[in-house]
Amino acid sequence: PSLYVDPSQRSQEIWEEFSLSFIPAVREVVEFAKRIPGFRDLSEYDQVSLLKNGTFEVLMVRFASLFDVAERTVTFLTGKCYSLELLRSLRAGQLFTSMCDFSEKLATLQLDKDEMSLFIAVVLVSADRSGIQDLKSVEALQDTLIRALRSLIMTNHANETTTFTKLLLKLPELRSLNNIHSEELLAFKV
Amino acid sequence: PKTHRVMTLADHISHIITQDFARNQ
Repeated sequence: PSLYVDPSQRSQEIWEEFSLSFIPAVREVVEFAKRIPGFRDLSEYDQVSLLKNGTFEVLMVRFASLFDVAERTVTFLTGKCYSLELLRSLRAGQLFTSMCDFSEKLATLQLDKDEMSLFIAVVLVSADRSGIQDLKSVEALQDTLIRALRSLIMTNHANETTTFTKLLLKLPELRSLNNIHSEELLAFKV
Repeated sequence: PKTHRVMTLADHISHIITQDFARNQ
């Protein structure tokens, strides 16, 4: 927080626009979590721990729709569209490239809105996050959500039996992206 | 003149979540 950077570069402004778009998006993740049946029954400490550990991954899933994989562009929540080539020249080029790659793979699973919501709930409620106090309660909720997701996917993708497995394999992939990128620096005008 | 503060993505997310829970208490 005590670091200050040169504000004169254009890349700074683009990066700031991306940073600011996180605030409403993070708040929406918090509101979403509170509506997951059973989430509010967890201790507030565990609710906060799950959110702090999992929100980046949820944003990766949610932001997937902002990427146009064919055109290689990203539309920020402000509505402005940038090419991946331009973004790659900024400090966090690798982050955008990873997000685009992830979006491409997620899109091939062709999930509908309900499946996506349930998948996001599974991403968020993971008992193996650090700092969880009441493991049993989080595990029980996680099991319920995974069973619900499995049932929904099996019903909707009866002809594509590997969809659920492919979706579960996205979880370690997201974890890895979180580990690589959550320490990226964001800049804010102050 | 404009100055910029730098935070990590993880810190930023954590900060917004803490604020949100504090606001609703």
